[in-house]
Amino acid sequence: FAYFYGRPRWDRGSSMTLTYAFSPTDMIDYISLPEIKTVFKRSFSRWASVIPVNFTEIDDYPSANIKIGFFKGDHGDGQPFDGVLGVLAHAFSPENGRFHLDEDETWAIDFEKVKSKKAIDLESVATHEIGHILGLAHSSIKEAVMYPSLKPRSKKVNLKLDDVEGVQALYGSNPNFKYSSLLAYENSYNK
Amino acid sequence: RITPGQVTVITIDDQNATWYNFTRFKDAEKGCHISGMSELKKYFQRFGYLSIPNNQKDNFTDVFDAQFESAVILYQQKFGLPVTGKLDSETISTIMSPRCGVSDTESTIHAMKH
Repeated sequence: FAYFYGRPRWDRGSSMTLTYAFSPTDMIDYISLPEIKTVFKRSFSRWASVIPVNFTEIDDYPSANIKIGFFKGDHGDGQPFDGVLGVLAHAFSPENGRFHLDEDETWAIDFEKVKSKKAIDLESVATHEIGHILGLAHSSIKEAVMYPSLKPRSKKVNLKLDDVEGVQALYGSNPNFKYSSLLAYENSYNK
Repeated sequence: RITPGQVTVITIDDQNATWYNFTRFKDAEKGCHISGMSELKKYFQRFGYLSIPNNQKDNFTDVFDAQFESAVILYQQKFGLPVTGKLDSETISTIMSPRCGVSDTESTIHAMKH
């Protein structure tokens, strides 16, 4: 695992809650908002299950800690998107909170319903970008969520040991988290 | 009478995807000069593997030089690829894969659990 320079992290005291909101204007319309919200809730939950941080959705976009939206091309942050495939999304290190997805991608939450060869799994990308929001940079471990690339029509949503160790070094461990459950899962996955 | 066989046409629809043109750099190695390689160097610069050398001012050249070879090696190490220093098929395939826009190396520090 790796961190951004200076190891930035969110610092909101002992019981940390970070709020997130979806842009009221910059969203996609071919996946319903409730479905998008469900996907993001699951993605945030994965990280929340390993560190003592809660994530709460709010409606007030300007005041949210984490601001999520879909943007096309040059969208004003100096990191223009590049059309179909290429760069899929980006997010900023703590405590910036901007979380941008490329509107030009064919986002999917169910590959049974979306047949495009270029479909990109929204949940995998969401889980990866939340890692950046929390302060993780890219990992060299191919199986890790924080590995930089993701093939179309593939999923990678479960945190690996590398992801967990990285984020727990920043925030500590969730008291309910058990390494044994993660290792058991990884062992079964490897088999 | 010979009947015509059935022909199946497979359409690869990735040809208009970003970075598709990088396939033409497959098998390039140090010393090569391929028109358009400066675009690949920009890719490497964007993701933190390469900086513009002083003698090339504002633009990259199309030459696969020693500095670019070092960048390719660094990229291969980062992505867990066989370290060849060449743009072999596995490296090119990884370069063309869709990815996160956050830089891989700039402004990052690496850590390991001991």
